Amino acid sequence: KLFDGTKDEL
Amino acid sequence: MNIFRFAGDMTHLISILILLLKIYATKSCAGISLKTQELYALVFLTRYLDLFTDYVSLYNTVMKIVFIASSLAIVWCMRRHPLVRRSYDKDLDTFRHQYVVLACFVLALLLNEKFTIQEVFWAFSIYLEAVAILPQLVLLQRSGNVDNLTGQYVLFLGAYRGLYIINWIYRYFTEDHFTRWIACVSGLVQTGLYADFFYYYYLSWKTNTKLKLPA
Repeated sequence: KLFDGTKDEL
Repeated sequence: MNIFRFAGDMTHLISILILLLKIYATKSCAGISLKTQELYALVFLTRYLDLFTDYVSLYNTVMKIVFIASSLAIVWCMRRHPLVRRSYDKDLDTFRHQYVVLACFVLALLLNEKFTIQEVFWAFSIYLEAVAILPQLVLLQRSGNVDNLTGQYVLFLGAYRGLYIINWIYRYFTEDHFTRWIACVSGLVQTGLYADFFYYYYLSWKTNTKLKLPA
């Protein structure tokens, strides 16, 4: 899944 | 983290340093929109509510603190510093930012990943960042002339957004998962807002004349 909810960007 | 993401963060950081340098060296904030700066402070404060709960990397944590601290410092200077505050173009800084804040908050209540305080505020900060540059662009347009440091400040901010998009494209091909659609869509909108400015910046650079935005 492309949009997996990762929040590793600023 | 890839090179584009890192370069994006660095141009973001440089834009803030340019602004701080301008304020510190000239003791003036002429041409800078306090409303945009307050919106950015609000963006960072609401986005990094996870500062103490979700650890990603030392790099991320340090950058979050730097963004919060620097944006608050700029707002403090423009509002409270006895010399700097006098140069603030209050009459040119007329964008009605309170409606934008309200609209972003309503949108965040409707469109979010999860209906929790942290997630709603995170979405709010993403929407708000997308439009936070508008008061600054309106001010530059109204004042006509744009001084070099202010022009470079906006240029680096725009470069930061452009590099983030390249970073997403790169991640799309090198990683199978990476982000959130809210951030991507808002990021595209945000970068689009700079297109006009980039165009006039390019023209002034090419013809070697002072940057001017048409009214």
